[in-house]
Amino acid sequence: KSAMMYIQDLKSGLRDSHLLNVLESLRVSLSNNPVSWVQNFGAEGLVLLLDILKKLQDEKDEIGTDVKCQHEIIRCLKAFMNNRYGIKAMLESEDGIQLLVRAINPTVPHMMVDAVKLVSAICILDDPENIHERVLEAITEQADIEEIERFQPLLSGMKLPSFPLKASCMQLINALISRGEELDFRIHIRSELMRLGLKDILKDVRAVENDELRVQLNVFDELAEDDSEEL
Amino acid sequence: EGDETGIMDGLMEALQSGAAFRRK
Repeated sequence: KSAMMYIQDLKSGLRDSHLLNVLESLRVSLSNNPVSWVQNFGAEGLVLLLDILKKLQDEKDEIGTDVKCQHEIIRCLKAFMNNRYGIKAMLESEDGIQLLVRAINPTVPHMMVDAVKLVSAICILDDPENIHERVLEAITEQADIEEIERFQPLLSGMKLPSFPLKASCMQLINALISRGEELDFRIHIRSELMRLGLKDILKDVRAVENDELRVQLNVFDELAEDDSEEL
Repeated sequence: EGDETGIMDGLMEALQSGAAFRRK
């Protein structure tokens, strides 16, 4: 199936299981075809995906096919961004990062894991410089809209039983802190998290036997130790 | 180089293993 055919499908206003089928098939095509295929899908396809994601997020349905479609779009975005062209197109899109940040939703833990991992990967891109600041702005804006503390979704994710979710939340925390060039910035982010409850959450999480989580906790501690030395 | 794929996979692996955080 050609990229243009998917664009037609996405334009046709499909819903529910029909939409889900198209998205699943699109994700496979985006993952398995050469970059030229992704380029054919292009910025037009990306905007269609983002529009559908926004519409589903606005509907605030947290169960059923709509959530599966949202999750599948996050997976499509990851496949789309698996090359330089896709990363550039996503970063140039008007609200791509904002919508990804909005998908960091603890009421849908499976989707949240993928969204947080993708946002963390964006934070550590070398080009453009300081992209983590744009991510942090998007996190702050989204929290303003929802009238919550900006790191609340991550802390709520840390409290849920899923190990992959805990580990991915710590990944994003580490990615944000580690990319900060200024000591003040890193200390500020860390204290804000601690004040919001990370300190108590870590007490419980440190007891968990999980390799992926252990790696992230060690990174978190090492970054903090380096900063105290620098201070 | 324009055809390079797997960039996000690489970044995600580096995050998961902790390699992304090692001081350069």
